[in-house]
Amino acid sequence: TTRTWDYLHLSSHFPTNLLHETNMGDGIIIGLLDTGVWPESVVFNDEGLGPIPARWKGHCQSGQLFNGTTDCNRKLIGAKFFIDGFLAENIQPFNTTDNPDFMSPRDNIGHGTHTSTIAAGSFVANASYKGLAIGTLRGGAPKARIAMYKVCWNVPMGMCSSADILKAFDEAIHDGVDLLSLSLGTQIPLFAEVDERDGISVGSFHAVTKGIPVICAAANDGPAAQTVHNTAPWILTVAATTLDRSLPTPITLGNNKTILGQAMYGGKEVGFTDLVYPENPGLRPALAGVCESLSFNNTSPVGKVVLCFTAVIRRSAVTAAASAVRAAGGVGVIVARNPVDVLGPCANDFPCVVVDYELGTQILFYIRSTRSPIVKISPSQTLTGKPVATKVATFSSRGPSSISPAILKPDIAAPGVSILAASSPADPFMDGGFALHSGTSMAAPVVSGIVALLKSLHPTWSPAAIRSAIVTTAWKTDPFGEPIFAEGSPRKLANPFDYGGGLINPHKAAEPGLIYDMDTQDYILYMCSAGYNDSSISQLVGDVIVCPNPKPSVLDVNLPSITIPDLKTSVTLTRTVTNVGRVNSVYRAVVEPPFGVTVRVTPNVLVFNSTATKISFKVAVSTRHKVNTGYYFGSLSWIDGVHVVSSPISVRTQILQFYTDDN
Amino acid sequence: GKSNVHIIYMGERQSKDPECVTESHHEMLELILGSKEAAFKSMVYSYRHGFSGFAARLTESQAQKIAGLPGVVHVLENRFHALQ
Repeated sequence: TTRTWDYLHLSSHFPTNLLHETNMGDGIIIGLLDTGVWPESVVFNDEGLGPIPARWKGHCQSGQLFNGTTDCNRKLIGAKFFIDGFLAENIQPFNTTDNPDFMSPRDNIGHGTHTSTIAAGSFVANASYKGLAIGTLRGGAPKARIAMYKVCWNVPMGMCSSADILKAFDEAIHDGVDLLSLSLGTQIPLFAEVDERDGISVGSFHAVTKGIPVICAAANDGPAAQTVHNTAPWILTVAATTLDRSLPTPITLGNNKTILGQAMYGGKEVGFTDLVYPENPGLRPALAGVCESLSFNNTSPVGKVVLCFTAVIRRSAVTAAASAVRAAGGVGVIVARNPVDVLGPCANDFPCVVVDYELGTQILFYIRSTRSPIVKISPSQTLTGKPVATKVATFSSRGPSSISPAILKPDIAAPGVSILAASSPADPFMDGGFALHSGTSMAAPVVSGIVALLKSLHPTWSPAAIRSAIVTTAWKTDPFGEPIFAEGSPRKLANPFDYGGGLINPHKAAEPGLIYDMDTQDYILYMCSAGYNDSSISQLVGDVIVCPNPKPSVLDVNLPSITIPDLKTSVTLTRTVTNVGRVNSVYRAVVEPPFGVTVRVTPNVLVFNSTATKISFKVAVSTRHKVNTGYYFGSLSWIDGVHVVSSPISVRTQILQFYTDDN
Repeated sequence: GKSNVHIIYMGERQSKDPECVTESHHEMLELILGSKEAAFKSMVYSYRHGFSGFAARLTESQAQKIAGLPGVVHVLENRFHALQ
């Protein structure tokens, strides 16, 4: 977080901004469902914090190496652990020798410590990972309080059972958290929103209807489409972008050409040394140079740097190559691969630098053109600001939602790549208490920190109002006006299925002008439109519900976005906006229609005054396409001269419906 | 039969008193399992603040029986989530 908040124009150096207007989120309680906390971390210091809010009903639960009385303070005000569902289900007994963990809220993996730091960690000066990403570290709402509900256990990468998650929701609602942050996902195919196998959507429904926003990670199954998780319309679903920060690592070739790879290498410079690419004679010469299965039949890597190529997206290819080269006596590895936005240090400070295929091929051509190729690897540097571009991370799951494609997901994007935050000592990527991690897990608490500030500023706003404010005011470019790309193959301009409304813009979200509000009735409308039966919905909401006949249209759910997945000819949908700005305001509609689509808004001028605070309008959408198309994107913005309330529009023409176009 | 954790989800809670909510969960479980002791042994969690329901170790046939009781929305097996 040493860059995150400056990047989002939420710097603590500016005396008048959302951070200071809200006294840094003081009094707001952020609940996190995660792997626990490392309470000794300096990020949980409570200097300058007032008493614990009187309404707080939670507590800190003692357990293994965790004293509920002394390990908590005015920053970490709640800490509980939930393992009964996990233990009751786990076929093997949970062996904490093989999979170290603590039978307490104490965090072994470091993930919960990391996410809670991002949301609400206290100020820590001069934080870094081995000198990289150095700066002042803090949470989005540095004076907000943290309540950790440990539901994920080290088996070995962190698994969390629905039964435990639901209990954590149950307790968190009772304890009085103001918002909940979850950096968890399930597996595709997803379960329906009323199906408690997705404990998150059921638990979050009850939280949201009680006024508690729930912020969830979109998951890390990108860049393929339809991979977004946590898609219920009451959840705020967060995609991950990069920051304007990178960790260039100079690779100097013997021909004096310097290539900037990426790494988290904090060790000493590897001076000019031999550079090899393992190649075998025969039909498949490149096979020996595949990173995940390096073989050194014809080349000894002793004392050398090895170049390899991989098509594997997971980081395992890099770590496998590093350990193979190291075991064979090599001194470094250069991995050529498609960009994946997940960096990590290699074990034992072994230099492992990644480059893309283009630069990797240049290095290979250098090797092949020289009798004695040599290379120098310098330690990684921290490059901040221009010319580093913002991208939606490769791994960030993409929409449309596979459950309900008419509900735009993800909702919003936030930085989630190489985020420096506190971690626990067992984290292999930790140095001096801090680690750089990537994932939508890291992006979700960025949004949670900002939601804490917004809750502080607007305590009466519903979770839907907060979501609307965030979605309709988001940046469509990076904070400096440059386009946001979506990483993948190939890299392309980002669209709403990559980043929802865009990149979160905290200041604009604080004063959105208009909001698309929703309450339980709207969620009922959604569930009726989704075809859930009356009795399921009635039980869920605790009231007798009879869905209207004919069924309402999912397109009329009062979302701050318009997504039409199956437009055949034309359709008209309704939205209602509430004025939360100046009482007497006039807004005009500005439409950027998707390609080949006509969008008409009626009325196209909205006049608000002391009696007209809420106005409905209709949007007629028709297609001119004669074939089944992919999605085209546009926007509808309401503009009053001060505010721009922008809704993304996504339209797919489906002349032939319920049809997979796989020809 | 083999017992697994099942979540018996009952939606919005019907009583504001969490003790009453939990008591109703135990009664429901007792009805299926035949004794108070078995119900207490089987119960994993009672969800009683934000909503109503419980998690319990049940065989498939016990889970099917409980699904037919009034007030039960769904009975389904536990599943796992992962860090992102």
